[in-house]
Amino acid sequence: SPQRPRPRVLLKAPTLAEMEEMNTSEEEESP
Amino acid sequence: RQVTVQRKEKDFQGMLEYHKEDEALLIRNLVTDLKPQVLSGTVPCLPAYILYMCIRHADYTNDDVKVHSLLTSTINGIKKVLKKHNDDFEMTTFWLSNTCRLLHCLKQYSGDEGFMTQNTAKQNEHCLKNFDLTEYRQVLSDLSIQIYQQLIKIAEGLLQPMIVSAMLENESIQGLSGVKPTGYRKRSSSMVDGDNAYCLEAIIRQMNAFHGVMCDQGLDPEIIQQVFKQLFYVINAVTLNNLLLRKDVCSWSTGMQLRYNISQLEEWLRGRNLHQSGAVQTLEPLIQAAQLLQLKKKTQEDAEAICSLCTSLSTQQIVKILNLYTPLNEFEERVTVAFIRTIQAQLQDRNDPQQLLLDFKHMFPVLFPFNPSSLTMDSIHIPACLNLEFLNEV
Repeated sequence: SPQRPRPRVLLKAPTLAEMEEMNTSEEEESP
Repeated sequence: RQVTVQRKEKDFQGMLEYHKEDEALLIRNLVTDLKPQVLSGTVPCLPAYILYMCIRHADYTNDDVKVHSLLTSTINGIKKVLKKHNDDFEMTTFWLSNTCRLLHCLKQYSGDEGFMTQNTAKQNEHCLKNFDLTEYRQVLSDLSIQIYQQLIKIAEGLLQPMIVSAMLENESIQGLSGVKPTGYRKRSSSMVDGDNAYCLEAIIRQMNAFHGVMCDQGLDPEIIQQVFKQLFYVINAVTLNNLLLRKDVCSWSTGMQLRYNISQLEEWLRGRNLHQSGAVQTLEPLIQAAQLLQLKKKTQEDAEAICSLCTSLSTQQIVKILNLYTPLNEFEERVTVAFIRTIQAQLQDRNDPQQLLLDFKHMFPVLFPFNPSSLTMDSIHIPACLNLEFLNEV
């Protein structure tokens, strides 16, 4: 009999605004 | 003696593998430095399919860090390229199309049965195995909305300078100039007569250009329809607002020209199979204003006809147009105060909005309906011009 697929693990994602914030702070840190 | 070892070509399973340290190069070559023209003649939305095949391999190897990192870099890369090209209609269309396609792929191959109804058996083999990317789908959906808004802003910026001139000032119907109201100098929205003078053809040419780019870039038909509904709303709002403020265009002859212009726009929509987009409905107030300029405005019956016809104009707008209405010559009478009072009395029960002018910055909410692709991942070829030879087909 076919095996039931394993449930997939939910990957948590930041919101678009949070991503932008992280990106901005990274840019500020880099020279 | 030379020995040739023949290796059996492994079947391509529609996954792409890369070393972690090549991620930045991948994003640079596939997103930030990519020119849409390079991909002309290839499958529309190729970057989205390539990105999905990379995500799929990271999912296949159960590498959540790699999936997170690739999706974050992709989204930041798209945002960067849009910021740099914030007045480029083609580039913005290209990334709207690709972002939506990546979103569709994440649904189509999510393993969620609701999104798999149109999948072939082969496509079902290409579903994600380990991770649920629902939250990233939300981020891509939010990003698509941002890109759509940028696209509309660019298109409106190109269209706006043409609207008043093409819709209200240009005379393409022969013989109409002889029946213009006397005593008004021809006015141009640019203040300098002759400058920025556009005819309706210019608007149609611009619409054709927008339509061509969006089709070439494989933007979903439902999104193309929403773009034109929004642009026709702007044409309606800018034209009507000018009509409500300018006595020199409130005349029978402008009504005639305006109706003709609108019919040309309607014809264009039909020719592009966009008549179901809701764009024509957004022109309804303008259609009624054009008719109001042409209707007789004298008897009780005329007042009743106006009231039953002008359902998309507010009482305030109807009265304003009647007040501004300028007779063509000494044989045509002005609209009397009594006639306007009759109209007001007949419309007093209407629950009309208070503001006279339309909000030309209003935006209809956009929807991105799920649009699965019939393409199978293992049939996608990566052209050499993308400089992605570091990707291994798995």
